[in-house]
Amino acid sequence: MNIFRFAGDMTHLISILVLLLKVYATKSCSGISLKTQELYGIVFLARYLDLFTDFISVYNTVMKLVFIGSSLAIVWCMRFHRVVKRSYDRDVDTFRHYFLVGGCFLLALFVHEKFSFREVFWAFSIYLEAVAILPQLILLQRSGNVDNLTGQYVLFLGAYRGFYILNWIYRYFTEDQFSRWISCVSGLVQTALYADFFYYYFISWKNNAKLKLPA
Amino acid sequence: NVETEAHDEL
Repeated sequence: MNIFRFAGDMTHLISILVLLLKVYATKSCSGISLKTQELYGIVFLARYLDLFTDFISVYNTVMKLVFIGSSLAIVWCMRFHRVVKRSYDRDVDTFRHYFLVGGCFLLALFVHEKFSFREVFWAFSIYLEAVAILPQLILLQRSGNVDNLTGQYVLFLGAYRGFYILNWIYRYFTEDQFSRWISCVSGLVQTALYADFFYYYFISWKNNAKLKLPA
Repeated sequence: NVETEAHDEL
């Protein structure tokens, strides 16, 4: 564990807490893409298949349970909670995310570290996480104005993988046989997808204006 | 063979 990875995990945790706060405090999921939340649920379930077979540390196990639990809880809320689901606008959340699932799984079948059930699903989860934010970003562009909590949720979610890139650089220079090129390349793509959001977020913060993404 | 070490990152 290094400071960059810990900062990344904490930033990821904060993004989840901000999202839970928004949904539970405002009893509304306006501006949140259910499809992105479903994709993240698939990402965590596919990545943490070793949850009960490989014990790394208490921290690792606890965080995995938090990530799986929170993503499934949000999906459940947006689908079945009688108050929250009313604020879900499926007319703006129209990204066909099943293509992302199919495409990433196909890619994982061809590009993986080892052709085993767990490694293919692990690579699949890494590729899928890189593009999972797309429905959310498209929705924000469609819905124009972004409420503060939703903006902060996306900001922290984008920042966490940026910290992981620093972690991979650090591990590359400090550990000899470190080679996580699947994570690195996907992590770079993932963070790059947030680039324009970060730009407009910074502009709105600088001008102390409401965050607006150009359609 | 290279034992794929358990992925220690989240």
